[in-house]
Amino acid sequence: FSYAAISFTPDSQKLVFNRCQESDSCYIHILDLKTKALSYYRSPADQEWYAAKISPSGEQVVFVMAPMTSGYLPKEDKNRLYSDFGNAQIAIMDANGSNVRLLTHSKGYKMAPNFSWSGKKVIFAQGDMRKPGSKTIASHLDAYEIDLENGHIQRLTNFRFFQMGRPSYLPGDKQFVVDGDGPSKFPGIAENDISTIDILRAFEKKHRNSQFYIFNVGTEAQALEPKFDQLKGAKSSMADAQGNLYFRAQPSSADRVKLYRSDTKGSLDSWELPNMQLWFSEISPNGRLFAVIS
Amino acid sequence: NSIHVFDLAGGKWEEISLPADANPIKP
Repeated sequence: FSYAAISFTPDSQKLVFNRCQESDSCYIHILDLKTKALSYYRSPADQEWYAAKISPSGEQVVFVMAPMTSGYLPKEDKNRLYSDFGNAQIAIMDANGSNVRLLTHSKGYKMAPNFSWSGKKVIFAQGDMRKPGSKTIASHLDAYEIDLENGHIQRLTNFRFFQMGRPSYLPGDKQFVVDGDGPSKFPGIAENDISTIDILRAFEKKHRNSQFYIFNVGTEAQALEPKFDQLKGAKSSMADAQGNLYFRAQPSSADRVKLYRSDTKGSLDSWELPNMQLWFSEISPNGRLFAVIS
Repeated sequence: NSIHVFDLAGGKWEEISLPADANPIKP
């Protein structure tokens, strides 16, 4: 088995993740941390479901739904199906697996949906597919928000990041934290304007140490100010139900990566992390547990 | 790959072992 896209249920008692036996049989699983009971959502054969998050009420599940398509690259097996990530949509269902419906109906790579703390909105990242065979599947990523009451979708950022993490609202739903690596659009600077090269270099230097941003909801026009850039490689930002912020970073390039917590007053705690590659990570809503896929 | 959970208060890591079988969630 292989695992991906880990999260917690709102009560912090269960883990939600994707488990794949082979690349064409990946399902959203839920593990009860106390009883070790494991259950899963059996998606239709012509769809892959992944990156699930449970709503604060526990009554709904938001996830990414990718249709399956036959192989189109020369090296792909024409007799099996592959996930068509360029046509993925954000979907929602009731927690018992019923009432599945799409929240988006557009082209483009979509990832990492997450409920707001009130449960009234869903935030996600969307970008452009890259050429087949590229090292990363998509780029030019930005955050978008869906109002679950009226279905309206609003763009929240316009920085065209090379890579993004899972956006996470702060309590109150008026701000969110997210990793954004490699912005290609900066406020006030036209794309590909070489007369601004010095300004772009200054931006790159400023953003090298930290990929971790806090943005306001409701406007695309906002500052791109990295947080915790006194540390090295600050990324994988998350928030808990109390508004504490969590992220991974190194005190300096000679040190091991640590898990940091910045409490609501701004004071920092840290825990050293084991020397392993962390592919996915998430803090529990109560701030007590840190789950990783390594 | 594998799943680990870190208890921040206790400072302990636990590797999560999963049963091979899972129950389908049915409406």
